[in-house]
Amino acid sequence: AEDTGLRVELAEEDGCSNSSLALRLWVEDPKKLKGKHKDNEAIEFSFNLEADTPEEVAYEMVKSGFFHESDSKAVAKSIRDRVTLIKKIREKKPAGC
Amino acid sequence: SSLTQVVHSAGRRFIVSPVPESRLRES
Repeated sequence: AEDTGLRVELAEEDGCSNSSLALRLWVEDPKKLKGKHKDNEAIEFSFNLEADTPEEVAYEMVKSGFFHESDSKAVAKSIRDRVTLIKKIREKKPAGC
Repeated sequence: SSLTQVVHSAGRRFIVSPVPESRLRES
């Protein structure tokens, strides 16, 4: 996926038992972001695969002052790429991981 | 810990903590 300068990873082992994930996002390459942000802080949040959208979470992060509006697309894309990967892995694993 | 901060926005909880040193070196 195109490198947004942001890294998103699972904050906890994916138990696959429900649609909720614990994710962690932080800035890996500050030069790739346009607006103001905090470099060495990781933001942990829950993401519900059925109810949430990456855009909505990115919007909340911008509203909370973690990122500038101009970076919300990059934040959403980073979350979307990771969630898509997790869904693919879940599909490949036997039921219940 | 004092380094962790919890922020709520529209019912969503964000837990902010320092990026582990090891992860910073990785990038």
